[in-house]
Amino acid sequence: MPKTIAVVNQKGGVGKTTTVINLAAGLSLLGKKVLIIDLDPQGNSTSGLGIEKSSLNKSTYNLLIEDMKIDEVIRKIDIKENKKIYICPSNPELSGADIELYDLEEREWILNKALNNSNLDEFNYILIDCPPSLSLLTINAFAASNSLLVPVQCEFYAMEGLAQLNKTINLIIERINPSLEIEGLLLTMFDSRNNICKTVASEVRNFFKEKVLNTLIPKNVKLAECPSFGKCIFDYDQHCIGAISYLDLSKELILKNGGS
Amino acid sequence: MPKTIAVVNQKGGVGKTTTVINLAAGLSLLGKKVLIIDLDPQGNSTSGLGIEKSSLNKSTYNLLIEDMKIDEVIRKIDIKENKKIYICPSNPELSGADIELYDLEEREWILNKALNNSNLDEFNYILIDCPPSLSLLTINAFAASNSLLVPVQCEFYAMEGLAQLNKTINLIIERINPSLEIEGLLLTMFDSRNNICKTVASEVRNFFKEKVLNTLIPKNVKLAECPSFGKCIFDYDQHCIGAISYLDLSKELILKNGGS
Ligand SMILES: Nc1ncnc2c1ncn2[C@@H]1O[C@H](COP(=O)(O)OP(=O)(O)OP(=O)(O)O)[C@@H](O)[C@H]1O
Ligand SMILES: Nc1ncnc2c1ncn2[C@@H]1O[C@H](COP(=O)(O)OP(=O)(O)OP(=O)(O)O)[C@@H](O)[C@H]1O
Ligand SMILES: [Mg+2]
Ligand SMILES: [Mg+2]
Repeated sequence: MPKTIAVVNQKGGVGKTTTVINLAAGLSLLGKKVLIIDLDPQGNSTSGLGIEKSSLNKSTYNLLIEDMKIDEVIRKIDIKENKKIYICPSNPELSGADIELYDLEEREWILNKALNNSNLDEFNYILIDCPPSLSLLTINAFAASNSLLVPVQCEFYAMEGLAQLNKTINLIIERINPSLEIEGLLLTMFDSRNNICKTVASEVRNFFKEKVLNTLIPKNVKLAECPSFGKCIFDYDQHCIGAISYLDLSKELILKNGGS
Repeated sequence: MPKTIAVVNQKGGVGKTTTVINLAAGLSLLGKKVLIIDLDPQGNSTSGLGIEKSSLNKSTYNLLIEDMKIDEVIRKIDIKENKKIYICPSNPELSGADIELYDLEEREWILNKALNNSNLDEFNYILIDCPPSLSLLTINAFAASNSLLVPVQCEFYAMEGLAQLNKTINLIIERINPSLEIEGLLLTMFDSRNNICKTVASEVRNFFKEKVLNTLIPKNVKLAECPSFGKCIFDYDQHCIGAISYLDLSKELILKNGGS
């Protein structure tokens, strides 16, 4: 059974998509088989890996609303060292899903059922890229996951939003998915020259303690450049600090999950 | 009648809240009376102006779901030169509004009705801070506004999202609010040392032409610092490039709207 991790934060622009793509790539380079599920109607994980969204005739929308089998939707992306990343891509059709899911029975469990309907045992990890909201799509991700990875940009609004996110997570654990855990909080876009960054990083570590992952992702312009070429950071510039820190993160998560 | 402008972009973290707060402050310093409506459950416009969200017993939620009169919800914020900003604050209760609005008659027009139920003629401008999604809350903002101001971060994903936003806007104009116009696209977080910024800025100007506002908002760390003190940029550091550019933006909008 793969480990399913939802990458989530209702604050926008904190590095959810950047983390999903580059953590998936890092884990793949370390020998793991990884499936990305793009659950964001913006489809940034999809385009960030070079897939043309307008050409898609099968996407996460079909998986959720039309009961299409996931193996029909999955696409394979080649990265360096002959490794591959697998993705269930998204397109703008998905923005209608929130309203369409609303009328369905057990509307929070639609994604969970879609994943359990297929044999995904070949994968070690499933990473879900969530939209910046606590909508029904995101609740579906909570219900379908083993744990949550929360990117936290080192700025005031992102830190402030954590209290609300924490409350929501506790509600989900109580009412929907009692086995849901926190994989960790990931500090992103850290700039050591910037006082607000240092303050936020230390406040988040003081409050959330061991839940904060050791790996810190620095601000690195290469991470903002690579999606415009449809490449993960390792195929764009494997020696930059962005690539090194996402490889560190991949190692930390493998270790945390007992080597698997 | 005030001019109502929704500040919107489904891409997260592009500077919607930063623009609402500092444009409202800039317009106020130039003698206009401005009301902010915080329509984002995250409540960043509310906390960015120093209001403690947990102490709120009246918020945008009450306005939309309980038909409370807007004058009961509005709070007044003092800024420099004895000027004031008015805000209809938000708190996390609002995250339930999307689902609660869903079952109401004419669910897209709830905010429009709430604004028309009161006499807001004392205001020159109403600025609506939208959440990073094309949810029912955002559709309500589209239906209640005269025009849209779209902040565009100078990065790949923010630019890529414009095509989808453009389609949604055209649908809204066709089906819900035929008089809706584009106030302008605002390039934000521009860093002249960064190639991707320059590429995105020129591509957005080439594609959207005169719809792109002349004022460009540069990346300026003071704009990221001031919300943690609950202050607008003019009260935090009135001489910094962030303050100057938001004052320029205020002047450009006043001119564009015939001096009013
Ligand atoms: N460590 C980093 N250094 C520099 N830029 C980064 C870094 N991480 C992400 N970015 C850039 O910051 C922007 C926001 O990141 P990203 O889109 O991954 O966030 P997100 O949380 O997925 O956003 P949304 O809430 O819209 O889904 C993007 O333009 C991305 O390229
Ligand atoms: N011009 C700027 N220079 C530097 N930092 C900025 C600038 N504009 C905004 N920021 C910072 O970038 C982050 C994102 O901005 P902001 O929260 O205003 O975006 P938003 O679009 O409202 O986000 P959301 O989609 O979550 O509502 C904030 O931490 C803010 O302080
Ligand atoms: Mg994203
Ligand atoms: Mg905001």
